[in-house]
Amino acid sequence: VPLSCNWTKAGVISPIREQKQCKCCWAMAAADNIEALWAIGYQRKVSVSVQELLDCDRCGNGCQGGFVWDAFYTVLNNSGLASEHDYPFKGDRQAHRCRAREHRKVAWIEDFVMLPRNESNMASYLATHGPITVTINMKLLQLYTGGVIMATASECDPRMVDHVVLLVGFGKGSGRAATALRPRPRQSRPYWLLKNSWGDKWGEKGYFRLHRGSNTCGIKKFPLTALLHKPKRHSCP
Amino acid sequence: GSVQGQDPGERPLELKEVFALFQAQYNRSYPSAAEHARRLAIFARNLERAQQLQEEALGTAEFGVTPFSDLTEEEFGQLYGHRTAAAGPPQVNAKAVAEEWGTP
Repeated sequence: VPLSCNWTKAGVISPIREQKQCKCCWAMAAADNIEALWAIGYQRKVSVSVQELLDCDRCGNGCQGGFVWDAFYTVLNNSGLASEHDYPFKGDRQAHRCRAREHRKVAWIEDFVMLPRNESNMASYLATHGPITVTINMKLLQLYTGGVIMATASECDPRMVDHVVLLVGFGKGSGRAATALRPRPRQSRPYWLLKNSWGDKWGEKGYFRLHRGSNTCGIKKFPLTALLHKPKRHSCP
Repeated sequence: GSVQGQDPGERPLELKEVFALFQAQYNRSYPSAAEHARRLAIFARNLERAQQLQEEALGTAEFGVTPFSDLTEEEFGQLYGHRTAAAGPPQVNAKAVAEEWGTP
């Protein structure tokens, strides 16, 4: 496992999405995962349709919430995903008819897998294969503006995970300058770097960091990723 | 604490002014005066909560005004949280197959 890894530096992470008031974090994280893997594996920047994942989900709940594995099932069942351009995100709560067959596919996956629930293994996989999706407890994110979140189980219950995001890197350090309230930055800590789907005005330009090594907010509960055709190892910058 | 956009040396901003800045920054408007007052009260509670989180934070995280500062904790969970998964993905072995028209 390298000391640090940041896939945003490789230019393979798509722009920050904004789910608005649609509970579609699961679909957005899955789309982010597939886009990053295509950029890494095939050097092709694709923008896939989140709306297709919502409309064609086997539960048919659209913006009422879902699970990331359902998003991957939808991609497998539809033999791929249309582009965001052809099948754009609406962001409303209405249910829409699945229009998967009307559009050309721009990305597809071979399979998906749940990784071992171990933060070292997650780091190793992330560094050699690419970003993965994780499901966390989002309670502390409501008022988060930056820095590394470290929380006890009572502050952020790791069993009650309710938000899916993309894990894009890890490192060590505070990353925050001294302020009037906090004259000396606290001790340097290992962290995970995660991509959220609440727009780029939230957090650290749409990203946030969680403490690494303590299962902060349940990060190791459901580490899932899509698998592409080529089982090739890559190097994270 | 310091408020984004506030010049150093000026008088501290009052709560209503901070809320007005929040509304402008995140394009928030409310249908009635009563709703405005309710959201202002929630915003004030969240400022207190952010300060408390900041003081108690174990890591280097900072908490403050965000696009969700006018929501209660419950509203935030209802609006943005998805269903809690107890068990995880079902154990299946899914494999993609080639489509009729030849693409993998």
